[in-house]
Amino acid sequence: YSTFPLSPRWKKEDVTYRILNYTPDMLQSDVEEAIAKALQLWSSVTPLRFTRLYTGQADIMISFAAGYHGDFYSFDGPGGTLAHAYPPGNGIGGDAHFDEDENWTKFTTYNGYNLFLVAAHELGHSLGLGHSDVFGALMYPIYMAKDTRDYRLPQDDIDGIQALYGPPRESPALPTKAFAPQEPTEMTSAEAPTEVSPREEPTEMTPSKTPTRPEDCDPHLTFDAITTLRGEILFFKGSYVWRKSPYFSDIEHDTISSFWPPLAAGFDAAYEVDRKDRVVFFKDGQYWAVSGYRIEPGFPKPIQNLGFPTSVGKIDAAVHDQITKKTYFFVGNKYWSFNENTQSMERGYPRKIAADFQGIGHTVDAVLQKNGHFYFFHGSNQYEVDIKNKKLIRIMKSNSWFNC
Amino acid sequence: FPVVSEKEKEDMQLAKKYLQSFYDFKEEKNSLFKTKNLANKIREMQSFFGLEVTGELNPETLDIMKQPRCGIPDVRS
Repeated sequence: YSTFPLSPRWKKEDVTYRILNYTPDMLQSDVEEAIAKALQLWSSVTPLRFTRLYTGQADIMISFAAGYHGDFYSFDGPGGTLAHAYPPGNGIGGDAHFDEDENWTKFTTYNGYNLFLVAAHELGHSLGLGHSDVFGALMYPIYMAKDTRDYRLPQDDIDGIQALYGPPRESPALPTKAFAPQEPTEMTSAEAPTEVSPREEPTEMTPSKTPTRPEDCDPHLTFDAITTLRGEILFFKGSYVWRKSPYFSDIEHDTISSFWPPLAAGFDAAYEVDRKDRVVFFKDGQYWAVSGYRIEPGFPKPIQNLGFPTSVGKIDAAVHDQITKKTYFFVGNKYWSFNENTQSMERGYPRKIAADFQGIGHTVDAVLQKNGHFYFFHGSNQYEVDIKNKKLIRIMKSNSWFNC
Repeated sequence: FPVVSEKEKEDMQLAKKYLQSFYDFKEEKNSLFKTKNLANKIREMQSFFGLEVTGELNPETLDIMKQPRCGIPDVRS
């Protein structure tokens, strides 16, 4: 993390903010909610409390504007610079400006910028943080579409803001995370200033238990997705990754965010196109492409880009056949064949899985190709199928790869 | 000398504007320092983003420069 020169900070814990105007791209209540949730991210890890003003001069004045807007840093039209904010101080100090030429949204889709994420970043500046060079940190200068449900402030940002303001007075009972800004909650429109701070949060929320990683040799172990990656095999479940590598004997235990910080936990499917050094992850109706640790720009994209009908909201599993160069997508009891060269679905699909893969008469959680065979994972079992001869070879426990 | 293509000119323009905005790059009048100064700023930006530090305007560096981002500089004078 970094701070501004001489580390300017607010010399008080009660900081005021005021929303001067709104973007026509979103409902006013969604703008207010995005700003409030963004401030809550910072108040939940510091002693700071934010009070909204509706008139007069607030410490943090928030506005939308395009092009030249009265300071020395004109905006540049769509793309490029999305917003900027000033470090704590009088007058323009603390103010945050958002480029109205962008398309603002409360979602984390591909055709707009999520106001909650950008506001959380800009308000970090309003509180005195500079940019971070930690990929995946909120204060990283480049916009990265992230899943904002259950969004948690990355550690680097917590370290930075607490270097300026210290930790909260009493440790928050709940992990520092924002609520999904998309969750519509009635925002009071009372004239009285509203306060946003964790201590005001409803206490009926039970502390969320972070699920623990299942044992490697748990006979009931199931997986969400499995893929090869540069000769290794990655097994995904929730936010956890089991990494099996020919380069070291033990199974390595990681988390998704340790490899790809912006990606949401819990993939539905994953596959590798080895000759492109590309792995594709699927979650709900979107997909991401990565090369090693690097997320390719322009993602996530809707799965309809691949040719799925709108009736398909998510996929169960995917595998790329390195021999035929076809990628198979599994949804329910059907599957599609996708041509990686033409980047389009093949004609005559979807087909029934059971018709072409003997012994696979049920839905599929994940599929892996190894040594020319396909391994279909369904619950705590996997089915090894010889693709060429279309024969079911054997059934094993899903975690047989972990030397149990 | 190799002809500088239109695209290369545009890329160079984009890069200078980016480095002026976020890395406190100031165009030198004196041509002797011009190239050196620009290369140093490119190195500074490449180092911030964890790219290979070459001082050259390669595709990876340009790719980062084209990403939507915050308007606050990454380094300050």
